[in-house]
Amino acid sequence: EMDDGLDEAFSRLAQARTNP
Amino acid sequence: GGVGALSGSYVAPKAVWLPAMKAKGLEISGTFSRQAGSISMDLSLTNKALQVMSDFAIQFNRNSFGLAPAAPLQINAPLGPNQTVDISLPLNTIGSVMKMDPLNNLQVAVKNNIDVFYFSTVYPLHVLFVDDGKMERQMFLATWKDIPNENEAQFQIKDCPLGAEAVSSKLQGSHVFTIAKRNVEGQDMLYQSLKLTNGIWVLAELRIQPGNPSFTLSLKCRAPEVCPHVYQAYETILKN
Repeated sequence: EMDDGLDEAFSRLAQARTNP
Repeated sequence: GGVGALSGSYVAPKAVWLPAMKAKGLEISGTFSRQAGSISMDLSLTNKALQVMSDFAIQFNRNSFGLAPAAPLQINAPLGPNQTVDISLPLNTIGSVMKMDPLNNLQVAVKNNIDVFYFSTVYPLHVLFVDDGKMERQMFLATWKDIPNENEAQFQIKDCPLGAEAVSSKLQGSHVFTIAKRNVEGQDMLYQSLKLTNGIWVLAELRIQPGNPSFTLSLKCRAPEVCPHVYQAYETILKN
């Protein structure tokens, strides 16, 4: 996966979607 | 069917669109395909009448995505009784647009030397998925946030025994692109995008739980009426 600084943002999104 | 295996995009087997008894002996079956960036309507015309058929032509009514024949229907020799001819009619998406119900409905007129006949069919939305449908990651995050949760459509894809990797590669064959994948509490979350020929983007989250053959598909799109058809396309792609 590209290291464009957005990996963390996707992690936060996935986390928020799992535990709203 | 099965032609799509060469390029990856699924092609359904041909279905009868116009039964012979409704068209003075002309039977038309067909399917839609997308190969190397081009959409085709793949047709079989069978003459079940007692007389020769000739002078074929085809025309589409205006439709939601501007689908239109990109060339005339070319049948070089007259079609004798009990003969079948297979034709691949190239399509473009620069025809007149009119929103249809259902959205993917297509009304077709076919003429021959005997008469003019009409039928309607529906096309699978994945033939409209373009090959540059991989959204830039920053744009995905911003768009996902921008489209309110009330506009999110959620669907269950049942009885799909594939893992996240197989799902990604199968979908990519039909131009649904995985942008990011995360594992949270044991479940895989795939973030995906696709773009339709008219420029409409669809964002997807596909949730896959280990040992559970039922996936949750969440779709966000500024034109939410396309979502049920995109879900249908996921079903078709993943189960074939």
